[in-house]
Amino acid sequence: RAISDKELQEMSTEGSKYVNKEIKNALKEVKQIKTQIEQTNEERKLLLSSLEEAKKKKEDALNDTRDSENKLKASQGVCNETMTALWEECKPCLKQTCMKFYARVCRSGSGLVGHQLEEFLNQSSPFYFWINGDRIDSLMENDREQSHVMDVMEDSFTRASSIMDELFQDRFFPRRPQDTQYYSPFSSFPRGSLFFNPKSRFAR
Amino acid sequence: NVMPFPLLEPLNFHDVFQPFYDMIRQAQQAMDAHLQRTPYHFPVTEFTENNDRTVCKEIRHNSTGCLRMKDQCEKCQEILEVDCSASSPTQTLLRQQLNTSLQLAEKFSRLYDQLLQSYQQKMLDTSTLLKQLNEQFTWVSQLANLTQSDDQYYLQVFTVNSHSSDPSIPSGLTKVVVKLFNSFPITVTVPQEVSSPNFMENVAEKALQQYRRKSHI
Repeated sequence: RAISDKELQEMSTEGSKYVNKEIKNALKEVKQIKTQIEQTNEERKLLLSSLEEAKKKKEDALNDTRDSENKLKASQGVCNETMTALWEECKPCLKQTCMKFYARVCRSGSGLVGHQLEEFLNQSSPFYFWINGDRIDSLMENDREQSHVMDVMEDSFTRASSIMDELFQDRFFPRRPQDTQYYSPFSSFPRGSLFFNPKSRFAR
Repeated sequence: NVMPFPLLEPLNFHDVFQPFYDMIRQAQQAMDAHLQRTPYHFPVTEFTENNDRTVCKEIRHNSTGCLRMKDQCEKCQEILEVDCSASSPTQTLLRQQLNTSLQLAEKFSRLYDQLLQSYQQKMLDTSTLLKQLNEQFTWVSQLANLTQSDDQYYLQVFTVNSHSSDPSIPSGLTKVVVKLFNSFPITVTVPQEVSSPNFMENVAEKALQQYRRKSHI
């Protein structure tokens, strides 16, 4: 039996209803993902305050470390003889241990590293060793890296969140005029959302 | 309601969805930027087998990695234990203060690293959600370029054929050619008669699946 134009039209209407339903489902899922993004963002904000707190404590401890280090440096001469004598005996052992480790684990360019290490040890002072200078340097280096990484992450997030704010708040989830409680997950200026609200007239 | 409303203008998918798609992509790119730019290797705080590679790198870089091995040399240990209290009582006190603040700073530095890692993970989670959002929306956003006509149907049926009208089609199957919006024609075959109650639902489902698959590709 041939299908009439009217039947084709009815079938088209029927199929369109299904597609319409699927678009609505997609929008619902988008809304769910949006909620998840907001939740993740809340967790991120909590983490950020913990980071700020840890940063403050770390900086205080670093300042104290620097302070003590500077004061100690001012009285470097004391015990220098004892330390220098011990340092002369420490160096060969340190070199040997390090070279063994390097040959066993790192397996490349031992010759070059050996020369560099010798130079490094000869230039280092026992006092630096005594005050754990390597640990202080390592801490300072970490501090610089951590600050840099945090800055870059914050910068990325600020850019991403301003886009997300526009996306979720202004264009696709506009605020109801009667809303008194604004809500904004990302930026500091709260706004409302409406796109998926049943009373929305946005789509029309 | 996203069905066309006859008295008003049809829904313009280009205006509605394309910016959405573009913005999700932009947000995701911004979020991922830091990972591509600065892959942060969280520092090693203790000398263990697991971080050998980092120690090798430190040794190659400026030899400081070797100082991590001081515990294995007796004379090096003795330097750390030198007591200068006899000649300078303040020096001993200062050294104690230094060690205390150093340990504290190391502790907070490790804590900061852990928090930083969690923070980075949260950003990755957000980025993943944006990616999911993008994938979820790609098929709709792709409609942008295909919905420029004023056609009132989302899905239009063009031809319906079964074994009786086309002997090449196996018996019991129905072949339908449809267009979603003004996309390319999509051919779907369903194991049903036109008269079946959910015939069009199955046709539309299959057509949409094909459409989504192709949009995603």
